[in-house]
Amino acid sequence: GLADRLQETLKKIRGKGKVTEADVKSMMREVRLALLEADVNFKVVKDFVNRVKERAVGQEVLKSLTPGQQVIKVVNDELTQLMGGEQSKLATSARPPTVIMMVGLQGAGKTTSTGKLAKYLQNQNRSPMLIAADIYRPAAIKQLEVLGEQLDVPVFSLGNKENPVKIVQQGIQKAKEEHCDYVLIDTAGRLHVDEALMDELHQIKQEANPDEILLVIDAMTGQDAVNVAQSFNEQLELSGVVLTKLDGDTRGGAALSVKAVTGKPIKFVGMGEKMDALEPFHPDRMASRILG
Amino acid sequence: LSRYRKVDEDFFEELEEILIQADVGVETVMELVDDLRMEAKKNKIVDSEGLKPLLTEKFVDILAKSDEEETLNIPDDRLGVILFVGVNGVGKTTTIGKMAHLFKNAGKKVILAAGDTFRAGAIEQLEVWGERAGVDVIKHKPGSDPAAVVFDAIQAAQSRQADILLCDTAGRLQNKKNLMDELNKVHRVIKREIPDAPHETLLVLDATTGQNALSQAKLFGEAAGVTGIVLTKLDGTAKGGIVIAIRNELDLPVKYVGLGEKLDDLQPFQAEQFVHALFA
Ligand SMILES: Nc1nc2c(ncn2[C@@H]2O[C@H](COP(=O)(O)OP(=O)(O)OP(=O)(O)O)[C@@H](O)[C@H]2O)c(=O)[nH]1
Ligand SMILES: Nc1nc2c(ncn2[C@@H]2O[C@H](COP(=O)(O)OP(=O)(O)OP(=O)(O)O)[C@@H](O)[C@H]2O)c(=O)[nH]1
Ligand SMILES: [Mg+2]
Ligand SMILES: [Mg+2]
Repeated sequence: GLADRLQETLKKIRGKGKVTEADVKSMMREVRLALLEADVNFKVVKDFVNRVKERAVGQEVLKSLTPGQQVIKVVNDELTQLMGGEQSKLATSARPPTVIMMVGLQGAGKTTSTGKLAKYLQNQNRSPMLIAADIYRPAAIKQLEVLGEQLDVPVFSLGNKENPVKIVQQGIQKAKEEHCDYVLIDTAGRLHVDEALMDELHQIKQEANPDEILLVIDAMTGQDAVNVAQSFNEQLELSGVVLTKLDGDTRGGAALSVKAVTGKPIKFVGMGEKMDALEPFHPDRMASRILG
Repeated sequence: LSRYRKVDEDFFEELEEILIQADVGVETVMELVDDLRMEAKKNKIVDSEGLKPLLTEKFVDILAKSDEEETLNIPDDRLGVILFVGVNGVGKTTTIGKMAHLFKNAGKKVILAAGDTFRAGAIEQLEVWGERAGVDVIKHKPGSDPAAVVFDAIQAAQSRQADILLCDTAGRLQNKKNLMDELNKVHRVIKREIPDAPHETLLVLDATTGQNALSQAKLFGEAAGVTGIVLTKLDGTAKGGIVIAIRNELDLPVKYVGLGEKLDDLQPFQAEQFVHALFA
């Protein structure tokens, strides 16, 4: 991992045991490579390394007996701080139902995460209702209904011939009648560059007035993560992010990219396909994982 | 990169940036740029106009080693079996629908095997694609053994004298040993029924995936003998540059690309077009 590579770098450049600013520069190059290999976006890496460089040439590193370890500590701290900060709590509206909208690219894990969030809320003695607003993907509604059945959570649907805005409008109405205190809206996957579909999301937002708009993003996403996150955030104003498939072996640099470019908190992570595989986001664990 | 530029360190840095942002991968990019730097020196190339064709050629040579790689190697006188594998959500089921349509249009009799017996709505999803493409789907109940479904589908395809059998499998992450074992079993069951099958095992890769795609190609290759790649969601802004490293290291060719969510959004891979898009 990075620790070994920094050791190698130090072996080559170390003279009399004292580390110079030039030595730190070589170490920062290793950090940069490690972050790029972890899929952190090119520009985010540039900004991050510039931020850290200053601390990395500080006394704590230059005077340390283990400068390699010290650099890692500095980088790890900075990464953790960057990705952490806010609590991963879900919003609660003063006037129920609290409305949560799930958005993101095709196949990211929105429908599955919608089910997981419903279970999470159930465990907290809430009564969520799911709204099937994906009218495009074959058997999308069926997929959500099967999850609802597994969890014993109501699913509102008007089939795939009705406009999603109307589905959401009637779904929220139904949730109020049934005294459900949370509404989770599953939307169709779409490209951030599909104007018509992004406009549809905007219309759903206008109708539903959500308390949370969560961008669901696949942890194995590469450089494109910044484009996707930035675009969804600019067009909708996200409230948070759900990072899925973290049970894989990807380093997950997309987490840093998304946080850096939107400033929005990663609230939950998906750790599997089952409905109980949802965990709060731990920035320190993510930092170590990214650094490899 | 398209305007006339002096070939200097700034030029190479900008090139690195473009390629890394296309998910080509930092190691592959450094190798390629070092090569290019040497060739520019050797051939005394001083402007970008002279270097760009060299660069394009380099990439195209990696991606399109020989013409026949881009087509599918299926027998023309008996049943051809294609197994679709890959991680969760990449587009396996959708790609099968599109490919069924392609084969049907070419006059072939196609059958689909609903090998994802795990995920909610998976069988229904494939059935809708079967309807759209006008082909039959062999399925069991949800929760049944995927190997049994595929076995059943082979029997049905042979007795109905089908030309092509497309087998869907559940998405799975490559680091899940039990799921990769399950996939290996499906592969072995196919082999046992038809010794030279599956004639193609296609790894479906999402163009938005970063460096993890290399690990996917390696481990799926070990579990199920991957013969080619379908690169999906190229209609987005991701470039899918990771396929260059995959071709370089594992000699796996991209056979098709997915360009959307409709029945006809599947195209044979064109190396030149792909490389031009990398620099767009
Ligand atoms: N291993 C793992 N698989 C996941 C996770 N989250 C979702 N999946 C799987 O990823 C695939 C896609 O999930 P979906 O919920 O259908 O994704 P989606 O975003 O709703 O897809 P579209 O509606 O087509 O845009 C399914 O196979 C899920 O089981 C996770 O955290 N870990
Ligand atoms: N834009 C775009 N979307 C695609 C493409 N291929 C598939 N999709 C979408 O990606 C999502 C996932 O597709 P699926 O076919 O369910 O993927 P899968 O690999 O079978 O998923 P699992 O079985 O859950 O692992 C769906 O919303 C598809 O419509 C493509 O080429 N372009
Ligand atoms: Mg969905
Ligand atoms: Mg599928």
